[in-house]
Amino acid sequence: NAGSTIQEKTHEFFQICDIEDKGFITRRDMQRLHGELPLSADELENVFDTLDLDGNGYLTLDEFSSGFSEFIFGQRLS
Amino acid sequence: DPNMKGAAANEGVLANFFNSLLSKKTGSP
Repeated sequence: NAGSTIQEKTHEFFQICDIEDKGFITRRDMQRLHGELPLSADELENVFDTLDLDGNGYLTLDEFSSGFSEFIFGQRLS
Repeated sequence: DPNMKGAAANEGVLANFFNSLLSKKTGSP
């Protein structure tokens, strides 16, 4: 079903960012994506700040997936 | 409202980010 597919994708994407499989993403992990993704370092920083809702410097899977579902629903509405 | 403006800009950046991840996944075997 759609719910579990989204969950799977979220997990896949999380793992792309969480290179060392720590269970969370740091600002540094995000910066490492520069070069892998067609986004500037500034944009990646912006993505991190947007997803890091509590601003503690760590992106958990929960925070990551809430950002992802926002993206999905935003896409659907527009 | 500058906050609204910021939110809209971030939305674009998020969309960009997730779209890139999506194409990265589908682009590589």
